[in-house]
Amino acid sequence: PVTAAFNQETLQQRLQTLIDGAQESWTYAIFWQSSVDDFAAQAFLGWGDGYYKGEEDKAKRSKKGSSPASIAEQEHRKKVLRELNSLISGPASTDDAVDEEVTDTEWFFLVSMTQSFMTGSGLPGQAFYTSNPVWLAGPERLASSVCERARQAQGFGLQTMVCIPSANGVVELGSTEVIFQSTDLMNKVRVLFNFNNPDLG
Amino acid sequence: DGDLPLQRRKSLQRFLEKRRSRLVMVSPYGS
Repeated sequence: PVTAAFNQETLQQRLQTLIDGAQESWTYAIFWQSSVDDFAAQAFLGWGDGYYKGEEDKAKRSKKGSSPASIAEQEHRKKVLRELNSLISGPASTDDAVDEEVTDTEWFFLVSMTQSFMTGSGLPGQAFYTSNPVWLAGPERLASSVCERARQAQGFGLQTMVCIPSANGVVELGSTEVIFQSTDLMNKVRVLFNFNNPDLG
Repeated sequence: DGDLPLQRRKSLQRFLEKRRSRLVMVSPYGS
């Protein structure tokens, strides 16, 4: 679906189209939306929307060296998930699913919802500021990045992180697989997320 | 604190629903 105007409602569809249709196995996609903080008179990227697809195979993931979260850490994650669930569905709601293991990548995705980046800082902020994609493939590249978000991602078992700038923000993708740069994917992002481009109208 | 911006609330709701359905599919007791 290509429209000329930015449309919050179609963000989810666009993120799904991007990674469900990809040949590579992406774990999640996030759209960081550009806004201006009136108080600080500064541009920043905040949560626009996100799509968590999940990992292909949990057993395969654990072989890759991502150590499982400790019992205390799991309890903490479940507690937060329970609180978030009651925030969404009401305090009386019960959901057995919140008592299931919260995987590292699920947790990383959830924590991302609380984050924002000043233009020029962090991986999404850099991509937006320079208008150049950032593609980090391989745990070593993530671990040695100057950006905390990339290092954090590696700690949660992600092996590839990509930030592709568009007119209104940045599309970030993450995977527990090592995925090398793909022109096809970058073209897809340009088509799906280049809002307000008169040529696409 | 209960003050969750609308877009994050929507994203979170989708995430929780999808997680629920994924776990139901995996669990032998889910159906």
